[in-house]
Amino acid sequence: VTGKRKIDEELLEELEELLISGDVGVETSIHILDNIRTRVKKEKYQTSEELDSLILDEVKRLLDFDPLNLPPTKPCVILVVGVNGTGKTTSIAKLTNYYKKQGKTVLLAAADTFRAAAIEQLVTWGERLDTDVIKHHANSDPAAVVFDACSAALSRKTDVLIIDTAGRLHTKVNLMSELEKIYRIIQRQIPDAPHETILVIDAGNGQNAINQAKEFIKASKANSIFLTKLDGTAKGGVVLGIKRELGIPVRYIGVGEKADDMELFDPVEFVEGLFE
Amino acid sequence: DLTGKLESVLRNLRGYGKLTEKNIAESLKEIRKALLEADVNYKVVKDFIQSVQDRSVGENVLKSVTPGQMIVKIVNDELIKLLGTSTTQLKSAGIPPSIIMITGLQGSGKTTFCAKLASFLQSRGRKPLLAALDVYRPAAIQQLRVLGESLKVPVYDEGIGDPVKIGFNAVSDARRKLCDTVILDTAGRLHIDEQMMRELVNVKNRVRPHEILFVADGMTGQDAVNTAKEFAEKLDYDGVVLTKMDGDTRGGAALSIRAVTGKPIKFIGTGEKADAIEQFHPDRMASRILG
Ligand SMILES: Nc1nc2c(ncn2[C@@H]2O[C@H](COP(=O)(O)OP(=O)(O)OP(=O)(O)O)[C@@H](O)[C@H]2O)c(=O)[nH]1
Ligand SMILES: Nc1nc2c(ncn2[C@@H]2O[C@H](COP(=O)(O)OP(=O)(O)OP(=O)(O)O)[C@@H](O)[C@H]2O)c(=O)[nH]1
Ligand SMILES: [Mg+2]
Ligand SMILES: [Mg+2]
Repeated sequence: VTGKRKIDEELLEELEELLISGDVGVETSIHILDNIRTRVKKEKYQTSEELDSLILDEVKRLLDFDPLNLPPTKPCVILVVGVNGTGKTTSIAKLTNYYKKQGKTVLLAAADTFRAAAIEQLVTWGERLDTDVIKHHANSDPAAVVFDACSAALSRKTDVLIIDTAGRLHTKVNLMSELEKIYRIIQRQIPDAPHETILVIDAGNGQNAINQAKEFIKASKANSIFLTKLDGTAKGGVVLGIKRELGIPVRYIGVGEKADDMELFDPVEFVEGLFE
Repeated sequence: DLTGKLESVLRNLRGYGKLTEKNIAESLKEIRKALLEADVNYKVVKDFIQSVQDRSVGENVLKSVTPGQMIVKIVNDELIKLLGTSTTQLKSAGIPPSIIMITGLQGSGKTTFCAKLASFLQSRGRKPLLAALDVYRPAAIQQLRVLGESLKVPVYDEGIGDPVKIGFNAVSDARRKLCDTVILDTAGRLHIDEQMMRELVNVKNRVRPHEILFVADGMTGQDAVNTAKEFAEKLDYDGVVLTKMDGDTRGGAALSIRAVTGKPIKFIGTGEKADAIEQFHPDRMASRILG
């Protein structure tokens, strides 16, 4: 990380620049640097390697998470939400591919009935992945699509139902209440559902992603983050702030535009990328 | 709010004396924090704070305004200066059609902006044609077709083909249809994807657009300088569009991109519909960034 052997103001400034340049944000960077200072006072270390591993470990600790214990009952319902253009529909293709490779049956719901050709986009992915898509016509009620998809998943005894929703800015009250309605419909039809609400965040987004997370947790109990476009140069450091302030972890990352361009989140790799 | 914070930091400076490096140090820290929280790039903030310090030190503290108000005014003025002028001027052809190429990263809002630009030009009596050069994204061509239909704007596409050829043939199609503007929608791509960046350069060299715009997501953080700079080096685009500004993003990317590339921000996207396009106003952007 630093090639340095002792903590001094110059090193801390360098670390701060690295963290902020990675979109970690001011408050969370200060928090991390304070933790490092405290730990360095307590622990003895000799080499720059030891100092490096202390720093990496301190940041990685913030990202550790427990697995979601998804129930064995069918269907497992996954609701996918987020602001416009983050990669929701593409990430659903990746998750479909992931679950099918595990031998699970998957059903998709095209509940973005608003954006031009959104239904066609998901249908194309469904065809490529040999997966059925429940859909209505454009501009129909998304809640009706969700209702039908839940019924279909129940009657077909599908393993995994993944619901695609329209991109929406978290500041749009009517769109967020539409999402709350979709959530309630799922709850009513299938016990304990949705089992996972995935908030899709673009690694290029800055501190606004914290506001996004706040509102999507409120409206749809988001409990997982899918961090996309990490194949670019953006580091996605804002997820540290989201974890620290709101408690939800990254579980999946997107590293490209193809159906297999997904990885399960590895905190060690992520932190190493942050300090590159 | 920043003025309030600076007021309390500077309250013992009222009514007398000069601003010095020492007595404004705390205020500069607050301003730096506000800009970083607004997603302005780390290095851009460093340079900006230096310029504010240079302009502030030596200033007399007047009786009529508080030191906090003075500094905020200096910061605001410096921001507006740096953000540049307000213009929606698009280069056009001596002999039609004018060709406008729309570029940017994945999901930034290019296809939606193409529709907005078509609507903007239509309302000014122009006759645009939309061209579908995104041959990669599933249903990208359908997306442009649906948008074109709703605006009664013709869409040229060749399905999955060579974007360079599609762009070239779209211009011939525009001439046939007596359209005076061609808007080229291109696929989203990473600035570090050499092959895809070369494709854009090939389209530029073959189709020869009069105007190239870089479309950036208004929520972009520190990475804005990397993408904007690389696209500028490869394409030397004429202007920037900042999208999704109808949310609560502070929009620091505007300052970062402008400071690092010098390119003007020409349009703001303020919604998903075809009329949600606005001219960029540096003064409004400055107060938004400062929060
Ligand atoms: N490079 C890269 N591109 C991605 C990744 N994930 C998605 N994309 C691209 O991002 C763009 C937007 O993806 P979509 O899946 O349409 O995003 P969305 O969130 O569903 O968009 P809306 O429904 O319009 O809100 C597409 O061009 C995708 O190919 C990723 O991990 N890496
Ligand atoms: N709220 C809001 N949404 C926008 C704005 N501009 C675009 N969008 C939405 O952002 C999402 C992505 O827009 P697209 O036009 O598909 O983006 P793109 O850059 O063409 O995406 P790719 O072709 O995959 O790179 C869609 O859901 C749009 O409706 C805007 O100014 N405000
Ligand atoms: Mg989508
Ligand atoms: Mg597009």
